[in-house]
Amino acid sequence: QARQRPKQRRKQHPRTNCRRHALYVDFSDVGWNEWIVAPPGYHAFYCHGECPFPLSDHLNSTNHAIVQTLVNSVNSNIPKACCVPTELSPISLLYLDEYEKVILKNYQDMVVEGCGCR
Amino acid sequence: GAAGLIPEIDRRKYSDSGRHTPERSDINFLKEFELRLLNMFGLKRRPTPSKSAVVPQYMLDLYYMHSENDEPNIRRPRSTMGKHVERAASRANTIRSFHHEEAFEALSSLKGKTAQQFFFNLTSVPAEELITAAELRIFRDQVLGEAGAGGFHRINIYEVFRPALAPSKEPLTRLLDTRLVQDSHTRWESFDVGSAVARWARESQHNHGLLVEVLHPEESEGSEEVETNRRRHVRVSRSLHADEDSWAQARPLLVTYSHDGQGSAVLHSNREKR
Repeated sequence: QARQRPKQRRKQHPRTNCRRHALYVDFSDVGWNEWIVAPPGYHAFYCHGECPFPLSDHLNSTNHAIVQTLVNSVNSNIPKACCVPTELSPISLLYLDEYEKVILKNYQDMVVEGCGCR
Repeated sequence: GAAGLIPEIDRRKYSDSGRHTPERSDINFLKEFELRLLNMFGLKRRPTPSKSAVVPQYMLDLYYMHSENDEPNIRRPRSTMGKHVERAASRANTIRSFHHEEAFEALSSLKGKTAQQFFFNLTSVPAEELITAAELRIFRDQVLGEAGAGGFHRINIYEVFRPALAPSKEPLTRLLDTRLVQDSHTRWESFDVGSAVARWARESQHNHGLLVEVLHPEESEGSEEVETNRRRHVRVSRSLHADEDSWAQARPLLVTYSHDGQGSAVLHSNREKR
């Protein structure tokens, strides 16, 4: 029974639904490790997936998204709600600027913490 | 390097079209794309630091202290930050470090007193950034040998209002911070220079630098060798006896804490997450 439970859950919320996906940004891929001292890269994540009718609670939607999805179910000219970041967090970068000065700066909204249908 | 900015799927599109060498318009597109990313980071162009560029250990310590990327395999250096640094960092989202311009330094070493004038070029601080705090960090190296150790030094930090008009004249200064230190310890001393640096950032024409004065009150009591060792205790100038690497990590460091009005402070981000 314990083994079957996760399967049932997966059926309820297919993997195509809106959720957070892994995305690692490696600064060395674009040669930015020459001037970014730390970190070497970071986990940015991204949001992707369907926002199906009816929107369930775990899809982290708004009242407006529920209404828009409802209208879409009867009129396809109105698009479905979009799967977007609903919570973001900052990261700190240690880097050398154009003048070779060393800077530690906190950049807002660099990491996706949560996704939702909006 | 810039080609790496194109996602894999779009890179395939380029190669499918049969073009192996990118055309000028593609290169321009890549440059524009990279510039947009750099603008997002507050940079006008891609930095190309030389191999001689030095990253002060203090900045690395600050990064590890505040970083959210907790990687367990990396050994964290022992924190040497005081509460004043935590307070300053909690109000700032940007921390900048500066080494002085050695071409403008002026050293005078008279009996019982060493005075060194430093000029820090702060023109790279953007106008929209508000400096909330600044510290001048001076390294002092333990005096070796029982005969020389245990003495005291007075370190005075002055803001230079007007440089000396002639070599024999004194510059016009005001005292910013002072401390009595014992030469039996090896450590960094941090001095509050926030009021002067905040003004220089707003009005760069008033920046005539800082004067670091080291008084050696007990100098006359020791032998000549002891006196020489004591003079070397506070590292305000290059030593002929040490290599280049040690000076790069031991030279005075000006650290500014500022906020550009966007986003949370460096320190807060970690605490909020916890």
